Amino acid sequence: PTSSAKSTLRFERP
Amino acid sequence: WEVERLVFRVPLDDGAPVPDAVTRRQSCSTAIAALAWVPHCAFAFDVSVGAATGDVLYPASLVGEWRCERVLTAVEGDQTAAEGAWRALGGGTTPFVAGRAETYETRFVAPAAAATYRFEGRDVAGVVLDRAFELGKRRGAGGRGAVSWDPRAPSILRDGDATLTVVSRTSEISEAGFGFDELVRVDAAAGGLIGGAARVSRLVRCKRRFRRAFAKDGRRVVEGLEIVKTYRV
Repeated sequence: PTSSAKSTLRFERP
Repeated sequence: WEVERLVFRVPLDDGAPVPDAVTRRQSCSTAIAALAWVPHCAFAFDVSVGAATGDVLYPASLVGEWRCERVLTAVEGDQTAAEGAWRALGGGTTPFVAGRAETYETRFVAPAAAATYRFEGRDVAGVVLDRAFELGKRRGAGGRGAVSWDPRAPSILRDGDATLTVVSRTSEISEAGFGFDELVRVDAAAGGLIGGAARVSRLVRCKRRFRRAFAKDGRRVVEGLEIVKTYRV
């Protein structure tokens, strides 16, 4: 791979 | 080399019927010739590969709308490639800075063709991500044009003049968690110095892994980790 990006996700009911 | 996917499509278009064995032998020699042309530190990718079949299945309890909070936590390697992938997958025009948080609405809907998964010994109908709804909400007013997605062809997402095609996919759903690994081809206007009608295809791998959790106040939430990688094409 030439790059990598990490993210966190969090789903909540509106 | 770290080669994760290598695809060759060999045209044999002289019109004459060719026995299978000969086709295989010719394909093989052509593939070897093509390999000899692969420059160092790159691998060949056939940009004509079609869309993957099916879609990522999510637990039935996810149906409906959610508010998603996304935080970019770390970027490694080529920053330009990482930023390009992030923008193509929905990051829009907002700054690409580690630590940045964004919030948008997303939703899960019934798939075009019912699909089930095993849960506590029973077959349960799963749901799918509404990819157009999420991309449109995430882009907001900064969108680059109409977003369209047909649940009957869930691997293709059109975003203005760009097209995102999932060309290969694995996914899993179990009581421990759920997630997917998708290889996405991004076809878009070249822009910049090339400009004009030129098109470029880039290759992005997106993996997401989710688990159920509880907020401090006891409400149910879903937590996920996403890793996006780019590849030289």
